[in-house]
Amino acid sequence: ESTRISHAVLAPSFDWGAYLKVNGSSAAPVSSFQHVPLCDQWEDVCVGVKVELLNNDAVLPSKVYWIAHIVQLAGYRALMRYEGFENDDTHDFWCNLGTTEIHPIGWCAVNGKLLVPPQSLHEKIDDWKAYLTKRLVGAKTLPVDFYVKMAESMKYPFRQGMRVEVVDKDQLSCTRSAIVDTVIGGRLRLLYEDGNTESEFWCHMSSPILHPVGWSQQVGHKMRKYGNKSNTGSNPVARKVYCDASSTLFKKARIVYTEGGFFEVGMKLEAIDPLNLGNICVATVQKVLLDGYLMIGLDITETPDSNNWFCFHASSHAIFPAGFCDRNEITLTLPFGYDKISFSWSQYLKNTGSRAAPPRLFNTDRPNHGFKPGMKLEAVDLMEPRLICVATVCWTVGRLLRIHFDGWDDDYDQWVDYESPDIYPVGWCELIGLQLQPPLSAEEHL
Amino acid sequence: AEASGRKWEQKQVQIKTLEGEFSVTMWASDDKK
Repeated sequence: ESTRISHAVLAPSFDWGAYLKVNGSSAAPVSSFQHVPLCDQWEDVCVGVKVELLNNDAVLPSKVYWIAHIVQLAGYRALMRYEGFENDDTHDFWCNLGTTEIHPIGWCAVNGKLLVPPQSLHEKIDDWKAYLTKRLVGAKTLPVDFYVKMAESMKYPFRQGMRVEVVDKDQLSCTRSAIVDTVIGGRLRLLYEDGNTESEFWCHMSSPILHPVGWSQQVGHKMRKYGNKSNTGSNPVARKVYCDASSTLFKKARIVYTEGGFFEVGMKLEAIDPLNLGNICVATVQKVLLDGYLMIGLDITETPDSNNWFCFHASSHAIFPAGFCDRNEITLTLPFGYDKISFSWSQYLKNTGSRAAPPRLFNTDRPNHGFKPGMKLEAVDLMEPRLICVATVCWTVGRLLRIHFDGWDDDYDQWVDYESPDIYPVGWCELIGLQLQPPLSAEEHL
Repeated sequence: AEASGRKWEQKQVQIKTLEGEFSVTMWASDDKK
């Protein structure tokens, strides 16, 4: 991870348009990301849609606009062509539909702005009125409430100074009290309340590792409390300015019904390794908490250590019934002391005197999410969650996506659910104002 | 668009150029919720 951080420090700005062209890649559509701005409106945005936008090829004292249409879409980014260029793509340009000054057709007339064709087109068309009428009648434009909806979907309920409980990044089996320091695009920069000033952590506001104050005690989760040093001021008066974030702000886990049997201590299953998110491992239910939460330990070490347990909700998409990997041709990370030849689930259950968690206890819905292998996106490096990187969906298995970080070894790949709040459409960082980490270059790789 | 409570509708929109104003009919989606 230190390599990735030093890469991040030196990262230049990144041109998605050129990158997609060079690689001949497509981007995952905004409508596939249910937690991002304009997800519901995105079906109104398609190739051919006409808009009014700033004319950058004019030599007039005031700002003038011209009409363009979408030639290609890549997440929030669109390749645009001014009306008049017809099949000439040499003047095409990329812009971000969320950040550029782009308006539905009719906006200029309503707001007293002039539509003036680009200089290089002046001589090309004699009768602009006839030309535009022909080009526009029957075509699609953006809805008038496009940016109202965008502004609405970019309001986030978390505020600086709110107190929460979150997984302790130094000991995943514990939670820790933290204060919201910054909110950007629904992502929270948290400062652990007891710790040194470098003790920050980033997660999305709907992340399953974030909870309201009192949650740990309520469900029986271990909470870690540190000594003297405080991120949020040792002065007790200063500490009072922080308030507990209301429990209504947090994403609720699905209600689980325990009639007819539930997860029990000792049951075996398969789970994504929270410290190595590209691995799915043989695991054991180590403790059953309240409200459907489970402490899961991975069977990958010789001596089980409760400090390595991780809390999953029973409805989590990161735990799977025994045999899931085999059925989906995923390499299962085997228990300590086993190899491909010696391991079979039936023999392992016999050897350990345990039983597999019944498949009916797992959340197995397989929605049609629209992600396809090869699609580009922006993804959080969950091992260093302040970094958002250029990435590719390299494999889909039901609702699971395997995310590859472009330019990096496959060892850094991560399994995520398609509804994960840690994956974003192309152009999201630009929209929100966060720095995107470009792919590792060949020289850096060496 | 109808799945999200939105519906494509024909709209009369004004175009204002240096040569004057005129209107055209285009398609735009509207919130019907």
